[in-house]
Amino acid sequence: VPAAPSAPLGCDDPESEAAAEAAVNYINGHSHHGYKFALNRIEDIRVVPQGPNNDIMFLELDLLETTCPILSPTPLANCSVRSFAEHAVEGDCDVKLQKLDGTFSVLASKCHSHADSAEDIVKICPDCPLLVSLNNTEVLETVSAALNDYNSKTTDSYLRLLEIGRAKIQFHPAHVVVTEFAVGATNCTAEQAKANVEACQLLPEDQSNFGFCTATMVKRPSQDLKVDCQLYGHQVPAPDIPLLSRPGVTYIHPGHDTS
Amino acid sequence: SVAKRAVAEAAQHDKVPRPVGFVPPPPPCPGKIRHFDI
Repeated sequence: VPAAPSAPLGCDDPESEAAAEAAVNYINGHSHHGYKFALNRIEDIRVVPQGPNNDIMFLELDLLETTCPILSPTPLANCSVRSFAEHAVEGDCDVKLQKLDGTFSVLASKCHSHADSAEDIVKICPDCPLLVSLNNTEVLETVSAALNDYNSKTTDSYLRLLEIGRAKIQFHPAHVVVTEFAVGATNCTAEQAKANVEACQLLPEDQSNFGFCTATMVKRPSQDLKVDCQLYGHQVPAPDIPLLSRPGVTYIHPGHDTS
Repeated sequence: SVAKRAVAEAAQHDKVPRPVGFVPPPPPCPGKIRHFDI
């Protein structure tokens, strides 16, 4: 009598969780922008046996953005999920994996991320600032002013903008623009940059040093700008992901300044 | 007549009362929410 087919995997079974963990690590390891994502829910799982110890698995995952930029060396386990009130961002991913002799490998993945609806946030937190488009004029001005301010005061390397990660604008009771952006160290000191900023290029792959800045620009009732940048230090690239294709690195045109 | 009887028996069988406190197992998917639902 043929063996009865094994019961379908449940979404909370240990094997499903192990597959989801492999999928999330793959997604974060191959993402090139924004922030790391953490698993929020396994929506569905389907297993198609291929033979002994060989299964193809189709996962439908619900992820949530964390506060860790994609370039940050912080392990995902130490990255907190962005709270609902901070205007959470959700990722929906479909992942195809193979489980061969107990080892998972991702064959394909497709993700789509979207911010929570403004209505949901306002309903629960009327005064919470909301995410705005990354090419909003006030956002671009704030990032430019913040990076110029940082570079004018630092005694270290001149930093160039890699990408803007997220931005929020609050209008009441004060008018405040809050932005987060990824930066890269260049081959110039800030002093040298004053003489010839065009010559300042991102460090080559074997010396690269990326970081992250947060900036808060108060526009009313009075102008005030605060910027804080943290550099990660040189990270030895993971063997299977060459540095240049490292996640989060979007090289802007050489010489493209923040202004 | 056999088919009718079989169906009748099956119907009877389905009416077998479940033990008190029987809780059907949760559906296998979707899984638990780890943080919050948006």
